[in-house]
Amino acid sequence: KWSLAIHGGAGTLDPAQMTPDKRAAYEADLQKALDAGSKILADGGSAMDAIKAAIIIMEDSPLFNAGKGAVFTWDGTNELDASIMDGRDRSAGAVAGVKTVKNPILLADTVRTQSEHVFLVGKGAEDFAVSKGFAVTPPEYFATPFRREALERLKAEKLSALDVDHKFG
Amino acid sequence: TVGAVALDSQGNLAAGTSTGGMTGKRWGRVGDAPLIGAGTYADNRACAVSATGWGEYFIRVGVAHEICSKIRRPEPQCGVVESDDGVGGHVECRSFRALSQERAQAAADAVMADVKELGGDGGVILVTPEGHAIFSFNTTGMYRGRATSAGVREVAIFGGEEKASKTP
Repeated sequence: KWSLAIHGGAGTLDPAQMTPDKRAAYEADLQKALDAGSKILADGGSAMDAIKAAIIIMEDSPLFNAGKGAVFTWDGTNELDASIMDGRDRSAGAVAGVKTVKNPILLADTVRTQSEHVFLVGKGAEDFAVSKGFAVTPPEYFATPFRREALERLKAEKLSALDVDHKFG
Repeated sequence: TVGAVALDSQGNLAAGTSTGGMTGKRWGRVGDAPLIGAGTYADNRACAVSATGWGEYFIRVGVAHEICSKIRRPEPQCGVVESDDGVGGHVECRSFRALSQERAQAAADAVMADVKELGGDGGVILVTPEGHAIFSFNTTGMYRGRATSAGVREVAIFGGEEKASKTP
């Protein structure tokens, strides 16, 4: 017996704003993530491997607010957070405010498995990533026009972050 | 924010969450996603949870751990049962009752109601040791999907359409 659930963010959006093309794109990437995790579980693989496989696909998709496609900070950067936990022994790893790691979920898992700590932040987390062989990903990789426009709209219209983010993604 | 939770065929649970945070965030703001117990939690005795939503409220409620604590299995109670003839005996452990999907759903819904009462919104996904894959959210929708060895395989976006959206 195995089971998998995934999410790509929650929010409030008028269904009329969800065009058929947009909907198809989101559903396709959700399905890819679901299929990747399901295959691992169906083949007898571990829950840890399954969730990482599913999350990596969504981090690599520009549609979701994680990894590539992350929202912009006030300063125009993309700062990423992630955490992971293993129910077998409650081992856990987490990172926050990293800017140079393509797949933060893998860094969180490396904190879990290759350090005596649970939670690393900022430059320290990035230094730890380099020491463990993670490639330094340039900031352009994470930036998408859609998210940049959201930041510009927030600043121009003096909106709060909640005004802009109170929607899908 | 994205996340995944799973139960594998060995009976082990896992949870993970990843996010870019909020647009225009300043002052090193961090939400619930990287916080173990708020945005992410996994315990084989209870459940695996990943959350998404207004992080400040999820932190205050401790959403992921709170859900798991509500449905944690009791430790097996063991004791010596003496034999009828009074000579010797054996150890017996009282088994726990399997968690129903309704009870797991109720636990998730109760915690999300608590988030809403404080003024927050968002959603959670969870799986249980019994293999239930559950969603609970108080927004109009949540990008989501679930699959199980029993043949469930679906993705959905808005509320109340769990069975409406198959593979595109």
